[in-house]
Parts: sequence; C-alpha cells; structure tokens
Amino acid sequence: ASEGPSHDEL
Amino acid sequence: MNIFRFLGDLSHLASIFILLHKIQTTRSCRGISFRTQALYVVVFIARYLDLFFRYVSLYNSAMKLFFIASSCYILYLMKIRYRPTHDPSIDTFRVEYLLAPCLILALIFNYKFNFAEVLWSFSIWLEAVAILPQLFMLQRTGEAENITTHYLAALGAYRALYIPNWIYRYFTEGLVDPIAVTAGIVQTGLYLDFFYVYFTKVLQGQKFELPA
Repeated sequence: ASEGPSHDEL
Repeated sequence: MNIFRFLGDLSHLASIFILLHKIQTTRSCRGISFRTQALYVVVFIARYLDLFFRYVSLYNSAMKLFFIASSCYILYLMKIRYRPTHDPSIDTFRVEYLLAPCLILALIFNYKFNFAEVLWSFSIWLEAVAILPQLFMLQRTGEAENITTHYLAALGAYRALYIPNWIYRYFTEGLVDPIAVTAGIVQTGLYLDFFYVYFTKVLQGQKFELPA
C-alpha cells in the first residue's frame, strides 16, 4: 500500500 | 472518484448553499459562528494553495475555487452586509486554542517537511476542529433554527462520507492517508451528539433543542 496524501481530495 | 467521495463533495456543496440560503432569506446570520466561518477560510486557503502549482482536474480546481470564494463571501455577509445580526457575545470560543495545537500537529505529522505539506497537514487538522466554536455556540443557546441544523447536518455528512471513500480507496488503489483518516474520524466524531439530536428531533418534525 502506498502511504501519503492523494491530493486529489478536497 | 467513487460514489462516497462524490456524495461527500455534493454534501459539502449543499451545506454552503443551505448556509447562503439561510443568511439571504432570513437576512440574518443569527446562530452562525463567525469564528467557525473564519477558520474555514484559513482551512481552504492553506489547503488549496496548491492551485498554483498542482493541477489535478477541472473538477478539483473548480471545487477548490468555489470553497475559497464562498467561504470569503460568507465572511463578507457576516461582517459587513448583515453585521448587526451577528452577536459576538455568544461567539466566544478561543480559536487560538485550536490554531496552536493544529500547527504543532502539522509540524509533527506531515508527509514531507516542506511548506506546502505542513500547511496541507495544518489545514486537515484545523478542519477537523473548526466546527467547535459553532457547536459551542449551539450548546450555549441550546436551540437552533431548522435551516441551521440542516446546514450542520450536510457539513457533518461530508467528512463522514469521506470515511467509506478512504476504505474503498484502500481496497481498490491500496492508498492510505493516515493523517486525513485520523483527522476525518475526529471531525465526524465531533458531530455525533449533534447528529443524535438532529435525527431524533429535527427529522421527526420537532425543533432542535438541547436538554437543559
């Protein structure tokens, strides 16, 4: 699994 | 984009339109915490600064611009247009008690120690607790107009709907965002008391009143 913010979310 | 995420965003949009509708039709911002609304401006500006250096999609950019613009517009309505209807004497929650811990959390918990990522983390933590001045005000007055409770319900539902979205994304994309998930659970948790009264009273046709 990749950990981190997707930054496509609001 | 999955259905939970999309419904969450729609719920967030709806909450803002409900709030604007409440202010415009009653020509009053009675019952709305200016401090909470000001914190949302800080949240959106801190998180959406990436509009300048990261393009995700038209949907993403349009929503970000909308949230920044509408939150600033709400502050304008409260502070200038309908200023006499705002009663600062019941809106007294000390926001520095929220800002300082969120900044510390952001400095400790972030995915990269740079300005944009720390600011992003700060905005996530701050969003989780930004509703507290509003809930505190509700607690003090003990009652609320129906339309205000619909606003709060839509706003609370937004982050609650992000939780199944994160579970879905974990299984479909293997994506985990511990900061957003932790803060999102806290944020939703803060609404539980409110949701209980909303479902058992307002949706049954009664007035929103807290037990004395």
